[in-house]
Amino acid sequence: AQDVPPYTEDCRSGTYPPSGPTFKGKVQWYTVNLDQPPYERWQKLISDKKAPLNELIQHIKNLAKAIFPNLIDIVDNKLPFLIGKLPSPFGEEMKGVADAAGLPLGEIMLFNIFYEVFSV
Amino acid sequence: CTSVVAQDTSGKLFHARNLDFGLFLGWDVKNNSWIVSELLKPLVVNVNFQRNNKTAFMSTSFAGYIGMLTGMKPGVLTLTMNERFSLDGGYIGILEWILGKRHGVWMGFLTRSVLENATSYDEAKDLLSKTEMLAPAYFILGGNKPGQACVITRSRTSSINFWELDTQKGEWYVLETNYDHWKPPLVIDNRRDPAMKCMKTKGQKSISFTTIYDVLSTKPVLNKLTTYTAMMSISENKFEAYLRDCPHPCMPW
Repeated sequence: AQDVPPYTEDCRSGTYPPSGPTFKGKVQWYTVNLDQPPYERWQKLISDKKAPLNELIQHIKNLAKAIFPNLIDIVDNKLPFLIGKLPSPFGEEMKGVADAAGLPLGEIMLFNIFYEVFSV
Repeated sequence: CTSVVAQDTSGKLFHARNLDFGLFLGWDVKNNSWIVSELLKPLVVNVNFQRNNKTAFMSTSFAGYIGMLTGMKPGVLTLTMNERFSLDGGYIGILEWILGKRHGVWMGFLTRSVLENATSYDEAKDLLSKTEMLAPAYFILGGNKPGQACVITRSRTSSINFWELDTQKGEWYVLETNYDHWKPPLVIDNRRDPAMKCMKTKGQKSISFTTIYDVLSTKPVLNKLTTYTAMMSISENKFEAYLRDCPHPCMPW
């Protein structure tokens, strides 16, 4: 079906500046100050995005539980012990993100290895 | 994902991408959409990373993810990363890392280090080609001079292929989806040919944010997995990102 309209189309024109049904909105800008301690850098951004981040993590947890019932227990209880093995400043930044989002550290670590896990 | 770096006839480089993610992570039957793709959209943010009150680099990212998938170091380089699927994938790298074999770098950390620390296109190319990683990937890199654009195809341990812009041979853009560029794409997921056909139609003379956005808005380059479109230009010092939607009927990938 990919090669047949309406799933494929002739090259579009006049789509920019973005508008219409394929445009869902502009992306908001934030500043992250690298001179701040790593733990504090993401606080403002994460406090703004706490609700959607929690919603996404909850969905991933539900999905993971359906396939590997014990996975989230391992993620919550074992993964945080490895935070010190991450190169600076990434471990401290993740701790800051987890605390600002009110989520377990292991779940933020899981979100950050999402790419590695799904490249199969 | 679809990433492209194109050079116009005056030598200006334009780097753009569609970020597609969320395949097989739950389908919302009611809204005809991938659940994770939709949940990711409110998390998309542009981040201006500053040091000494000056921009060190910029990125389009997902809140909570501290690595980089799309970024620009003003005056120096632009970088995007596309997923490369492999049986020798990142899950092996992660298991090894958990079990104590920690030679490899997390993909998002490597791209962030490059954006933060690389001082030239060549240095970035070297780091992205040679650093051992936990997962395979495609790195699409642009520089600040004509001809500086490439796709680096990576396995976990080494660079498999290096494809650079060659305007002398008429190759005025490099375009990468999620398949090795020297092999045909998966027959049910061919976004490469429609995107290349569209680039050819637009032509080198007219390449700009306007025409690249048209390319990335054409189905199936735009699909149900597309969360955002980002466009970057070193020469014009512009960085733009837009949230996307692909209303039904639209390919799921």
